[in-house]
Amino acid sequence: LPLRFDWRDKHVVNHVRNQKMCGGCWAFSVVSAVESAGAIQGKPLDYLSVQQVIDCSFNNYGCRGGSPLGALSWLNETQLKLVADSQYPFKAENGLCRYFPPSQSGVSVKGFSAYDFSNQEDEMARALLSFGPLVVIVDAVSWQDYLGGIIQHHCSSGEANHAVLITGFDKTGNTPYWMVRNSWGNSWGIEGYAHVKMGGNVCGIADSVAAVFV
Amino acid sequence: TWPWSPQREAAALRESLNRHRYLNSFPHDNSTAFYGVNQFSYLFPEEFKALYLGSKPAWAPRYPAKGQTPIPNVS
Repeated sequence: LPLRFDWRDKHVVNHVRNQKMCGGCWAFSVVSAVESAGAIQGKPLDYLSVQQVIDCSFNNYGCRGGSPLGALSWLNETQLKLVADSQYPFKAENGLCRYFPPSQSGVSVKGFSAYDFSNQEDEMARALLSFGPLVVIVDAVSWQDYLGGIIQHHCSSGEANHAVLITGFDKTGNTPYWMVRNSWGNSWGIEGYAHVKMGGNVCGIADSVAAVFV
Repeated sequence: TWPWSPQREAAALRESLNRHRYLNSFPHDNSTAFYGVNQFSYLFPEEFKALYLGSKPAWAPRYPAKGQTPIPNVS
């Protein structure tokens, strides 16, 4: 494992987005992972439609919440093409699902894998290197007040309630940490990111980890 | 779905400031997280959770440790 790795350095991670007052973190994390997986394969790094997942993923609840793994299962089973955000822009509320003709361009999920990597965060780092940014679910209650630094206390692996995207890790300092891309805008945390200590399953970050294939 | 009022916002901010003092009070090195006023400080924790923490937990199988391969059922 390298001491430091960040998919942002490879220009395959879009800028942080803002879910506003919509509980759609589960959709933002999945769509961001699809965007990066496509870019790693050489596709353009376009913003894809989060609203399409919010409106059409019938096994979830839109802005009232959902499961990233449920969304990935739905995308994989339906082979739905995620269209560009410009085609189906985010409006921070539930709406009627819009359908597009088969000729519409887009990115579909060819598969995904999800594992519990607790106590195996080095293996999780290898998965990040191999497959790209990882969708994780954390307990983010204490993130309400977060301003910066490495989260290592006050963040149990209790009840997972927030979906985010891990884009990298840094083990060069005294405290190794994950680089975690959030969806609360770039004025939150460290330009929209949080640093979470690697090891010890802080915030439950390793409990449910998914990699996406497009 | 909470009734907005300046009094409610002020009460939420006071509660946030108390929480920040507690969270920052632990002995820590200079890399540890620090907490303070941000765009969510005017919300009570239950409001913040209802609005922004919308993911459901999802079970995932344990990642097979290195060298460990699932043993086929042998009668």
